[in-house]
Amino acid sequence: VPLSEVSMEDESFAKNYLKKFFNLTEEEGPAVRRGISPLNKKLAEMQRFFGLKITGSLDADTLAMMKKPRCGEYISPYRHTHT
Amino acid sequence: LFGNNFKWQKRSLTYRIENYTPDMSVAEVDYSIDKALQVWAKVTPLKFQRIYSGIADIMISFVQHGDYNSFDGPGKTLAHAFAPGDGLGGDAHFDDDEFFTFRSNRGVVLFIVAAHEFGHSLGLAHSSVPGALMYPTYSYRNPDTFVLPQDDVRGIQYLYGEKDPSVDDPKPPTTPDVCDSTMVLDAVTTHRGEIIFFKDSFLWRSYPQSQTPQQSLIRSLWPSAPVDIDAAYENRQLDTVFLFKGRKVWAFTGNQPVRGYPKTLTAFGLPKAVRKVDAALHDVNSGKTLFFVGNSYFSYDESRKTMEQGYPRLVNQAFTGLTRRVTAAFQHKGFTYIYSGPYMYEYDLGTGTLHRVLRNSYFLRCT
Repeated sequence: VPLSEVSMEDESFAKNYLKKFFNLTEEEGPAVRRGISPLNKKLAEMQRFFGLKITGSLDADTLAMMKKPRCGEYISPYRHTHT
Repeated sequence: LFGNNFKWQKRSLTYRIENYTPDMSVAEVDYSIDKALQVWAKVTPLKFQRIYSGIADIMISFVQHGDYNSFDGPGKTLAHAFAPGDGLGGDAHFDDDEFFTFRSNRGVVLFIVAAHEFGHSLGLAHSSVPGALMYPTYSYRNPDTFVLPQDDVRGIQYLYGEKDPSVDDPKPPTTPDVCDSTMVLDAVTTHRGEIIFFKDSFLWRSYPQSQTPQQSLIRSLWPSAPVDIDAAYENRQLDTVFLFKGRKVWAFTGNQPVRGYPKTLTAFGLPKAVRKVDAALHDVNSGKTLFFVGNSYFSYDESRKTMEQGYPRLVNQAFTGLTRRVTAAFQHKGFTYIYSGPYMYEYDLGTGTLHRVLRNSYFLRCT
């Protein structure tokens, strides 16, 4: 998986964005040892949703989309489901 | 959609505005919220009633945070809303760290954000269609000209159905019957081997290979084109179609708008006093374009890009038998066709000879 040239701050921002809007959960275990990062999977999912080039990495276009003002949708908290 | 069929089981919903942002007047907030709800009411059987105390289905507030998910200061998240349900269900919260506006693009237009959030309040999730209202990122739109995009209409009508027809509702525009013998077309032009007929927001494309013309919307071919146009013509040398409406002219090459357009009629040398043209005819042989205005016409030299001297001239002096206003015109296989009312006159432009008088529907192959 290519390393993206982003700052720690941007990576942290992106992780929070993906947790909030794309259900990113940070897992441990065999999946990570095989090099399949949940972060990269969720990046690809986000890129697919927004019609961006699907790279699975935090490139400039993806970061720019994450920084756009947006809605934070919600489902009833009583059902404990994702946003 | 959210899944699990999150939608209201009733059609009458209440809403309450709990507090106000200091960025706008109370009246502006009230109006924006009501208008945002009407976006959905217009296309479904849903009705919204405002209440001023107690618990409404849709509680609306401007806050900086609290419920499981704090807002984040100016920018980023602007608002959120809950899917239909009891308690917080249906409620919409707006981040009061944003600068909300009534219609100015110097801030965030409340109407647009509210209309989006109320989509969630009614059971819609986010759309991946970039032009949809339910697309998650904010983009400025003029609230005065806002029309709910089709993707959103399909989504909300999937949940609640279409609006009940009502005597008070304006009737949706009907497709004109292009084969109606009394039909008066807005304009006709050739376009890359086809003939295109215009009426209202529709066009009909007649191909040599097809039996019947293909009907579609003008804006499905040219999204930025006007509707209810006055005139149209094709300049084949430029591979460009020109559309006229009022004092403006649009130009398209294929389905792409030509840079620099729309222009005004004066760019074609027409006098400022001319408010609209009735029809336009490009003569392939001479390279001149005739603009019909009332009972006169002008001649524009396309290569020199100037109006010819000695114009305007009277239409009935050049076109025998033409006594009424010209409504459309085009050339096809060496003949010039001038539409006037429900009739079409076939001329030899070189000699001014009238060959035939036909019905408007002649090229439309009406049966």
